Amino acid sequence: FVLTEGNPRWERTHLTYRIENYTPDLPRADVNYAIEKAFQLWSNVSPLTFTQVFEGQADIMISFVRGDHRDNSPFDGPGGNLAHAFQPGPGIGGDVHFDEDEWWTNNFRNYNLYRVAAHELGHSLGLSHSADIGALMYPNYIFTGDVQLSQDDIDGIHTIYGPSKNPIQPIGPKTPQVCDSKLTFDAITTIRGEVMFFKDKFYMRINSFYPEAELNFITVFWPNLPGGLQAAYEVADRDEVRFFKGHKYWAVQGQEVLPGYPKDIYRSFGFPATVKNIDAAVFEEHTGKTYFFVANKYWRYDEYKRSMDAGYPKMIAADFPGIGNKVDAVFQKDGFFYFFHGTRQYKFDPKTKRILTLQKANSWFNC
Amino acid sequence: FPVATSEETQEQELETVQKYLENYYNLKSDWNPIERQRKSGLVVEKLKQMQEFFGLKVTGKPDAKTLNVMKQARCGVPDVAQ
Repeated sequence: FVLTEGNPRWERTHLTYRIENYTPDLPRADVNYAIEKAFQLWSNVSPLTFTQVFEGQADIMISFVRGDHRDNSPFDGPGGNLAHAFQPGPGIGGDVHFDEDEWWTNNFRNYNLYRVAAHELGHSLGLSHSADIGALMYPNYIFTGDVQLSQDDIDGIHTIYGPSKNPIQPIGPKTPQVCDSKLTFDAITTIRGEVMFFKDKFYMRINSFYPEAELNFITVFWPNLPGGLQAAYEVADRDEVRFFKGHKYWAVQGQEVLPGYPKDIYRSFGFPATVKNIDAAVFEEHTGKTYFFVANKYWRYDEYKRSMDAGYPKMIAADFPGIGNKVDAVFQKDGFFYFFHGTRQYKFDPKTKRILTLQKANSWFNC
Repeated sequence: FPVATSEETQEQELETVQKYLENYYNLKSDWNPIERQRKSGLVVEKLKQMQEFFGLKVTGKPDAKTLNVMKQARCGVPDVAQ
């Protein structure tokens, strides 16, 4: 997080706000609700309280304007610059302006008012832009479906106003850091020649053309996929990747989620009802078999017959000696399996059933 | 004749870059003739600052990823102090 230069802050904790005018894009009640929710995000984690007033000067005046609106920061028409806000202070201090040339929504469509208001109020309270892509104070518009202060945002507002009076201090999600030695993964899969690593709401991606790992929200590619995926694998010859969470799974081709998904793992793969979720999965191209890892056991599924092979489940330890009794994630590359459990990564040769190397889970990120 | 690398011509791309850096990275917009020689160096410097902020490869050149970030909708408050 970054504090605004000069550390401007409100000297009072009970602040007022007023919505001076309303966008015609949404019913008034929706605008009121979006703005109220945005203030609540910040009041929930700090000693600040916000009260809406309907006339006169409030600490934070909120308005919808377009183009040059006489504050030396003209808006630029649709897209681009969506809104801005002023740092704490008298007069225009704290005020929020939304660009009326945008289309304001209360859903996934651009641009979600609640999401943009939550960001701008951070400025109204004294925060600047954060380079943490998971933070609401990240400058670019990203809407993942839910609006939540990250730990980075909470740390920032606590630095200015101190912790909330709530005996249980609220916490927020932390954005994974690819070079964090304690980094573990929810799921990993190859996808069209690349490797994608999944953690919480994020993906990390490496490819040989760009040394920097790319980290972004899963919803950037697949808006309808949930965070906290549990397993993923690619059936390369069908150009299909399957993602698993709980007893549901989704199939995608590139960025398209195939119709009819999510489906459930019991009907599609024949898992018994005792299997609540898949830990990890990997497709072995030259045999056409997919290995599903669940707790200390694994199943083998024939992708061409579309049926589970007989004689499964078997114990992981029996056929994958040395990788332990639990798998977080696995993918196949150049005929080798890469198993991940916690911060450990095992390179395994399925032909000789031997572990070739043991590395840190984040060894792929050139740290 | 040379085919534009993307829908935008390189001239438009440069204009996009300059506008972005003026709006969000404090790049001056009013250059007098003497200062104009220093301008390209400053643009590279500001571009590197923006690339570092967004975790992009810091090249000082407007590569595709950098331009893609610049074209995303965003907040109007600058990323660096005025």
